[in-house]
Amino acid sequence: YLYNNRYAGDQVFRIHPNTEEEVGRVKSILGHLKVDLWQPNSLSLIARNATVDVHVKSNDTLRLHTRLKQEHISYHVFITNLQKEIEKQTGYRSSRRRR
Amino acid sequence: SASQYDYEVYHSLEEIQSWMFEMNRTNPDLVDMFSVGKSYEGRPLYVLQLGKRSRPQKKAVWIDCGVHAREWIGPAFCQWFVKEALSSYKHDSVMRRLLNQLNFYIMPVFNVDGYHFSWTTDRFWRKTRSKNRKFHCRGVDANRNWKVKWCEEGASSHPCDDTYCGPYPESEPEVKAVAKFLRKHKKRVKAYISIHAYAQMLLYPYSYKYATIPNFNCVESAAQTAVSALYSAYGVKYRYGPASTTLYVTSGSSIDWAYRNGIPYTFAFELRDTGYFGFLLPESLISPTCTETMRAVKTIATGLLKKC
Repeated sequence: YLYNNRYAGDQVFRIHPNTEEEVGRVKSILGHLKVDLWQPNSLSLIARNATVDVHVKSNDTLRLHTRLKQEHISYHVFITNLQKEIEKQTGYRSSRRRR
Repeated sequence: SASQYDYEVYHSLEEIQSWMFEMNRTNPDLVDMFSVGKSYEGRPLYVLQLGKRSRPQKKAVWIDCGVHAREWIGPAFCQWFVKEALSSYKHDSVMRRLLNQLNFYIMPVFNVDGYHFSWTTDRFWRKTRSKNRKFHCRGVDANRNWKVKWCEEGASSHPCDDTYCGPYPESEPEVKAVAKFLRKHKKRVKAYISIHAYAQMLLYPYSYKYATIPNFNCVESAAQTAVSALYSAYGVKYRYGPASTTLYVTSGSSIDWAYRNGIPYTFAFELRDTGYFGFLLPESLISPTCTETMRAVKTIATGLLKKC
């Protein structure tokens, strides 16, 4: 596996905070997880009606699903298995070619 | 060799650097290669200069890619630009005129340490790889480290944050090296273009405040023409406008610094996509993404040859 399979089961969520209140709750939820923000690049830049793309480690995905559902915040998962997407992006072709 | 190099796959830093040497070796009339300095981990910061050696004080365009390590489509575009420019010089009158009348400084990988790290260790690394004396976290956001409104709104002073502005402006050797080069050549450099991903936007100053730049009409018109040229390839829509209102307020960015340094046209491209693949844009989309961006960059460069 590429990167020693470290992204197996990781997911990328797309979250849609529609009100200032939801913005506050999303910041609070993500502030308590160890996440990798793809867009925007920091919690302070999260704004109303602007999408939030966030990479979540496999062992935190269930917790994030639960919290967002509890708070009735609109979201969807746009990459369900990050490791698979990484393999697809460059795949074995490049390592085979490099060999 | 140059003819077998595959521009429709992502390449490691080593492959890109040997490709640069090959471009320099096989195109003596149009290419020069030089280093503007060394990265934090001591890697050379290579730049290719493209252009006919017609006269000394030609106007110039600077294009850097790979400021943020995980945005791999950036370096892919810089390589694509060089390939297209050199291969079309003979049969494309627009490109021939551009290379005869302008020099293009192309920096395929600005953040060489971070890019190498994103290939070998952490695919989603963003920052440089500099060490911090007080914190275990590494790296500075190379697009928050420029000496313009440094470390104010939209940047973080915490070393572990992805938008960390650094211990002081131009603390990063990579930023300092490019800033030094652009300061030295600021009379000739008329456009600064920095390639990022993803969001499908074309951004221009200001990033750090909600205000209008003095030459707004010329820059806005150049952006509009560029986005239309981009759309003409495959119908992909890019939003455009001042970074502060089109994306969000950020301080210490390269386009604001370049603009304040006297370069009248400074742009940041946020290439495909808008969030289906994100940073993992498949190799199958390198060609259309680079083709459409090529059209946009050519119109910006062509605009420099006219009076606004």
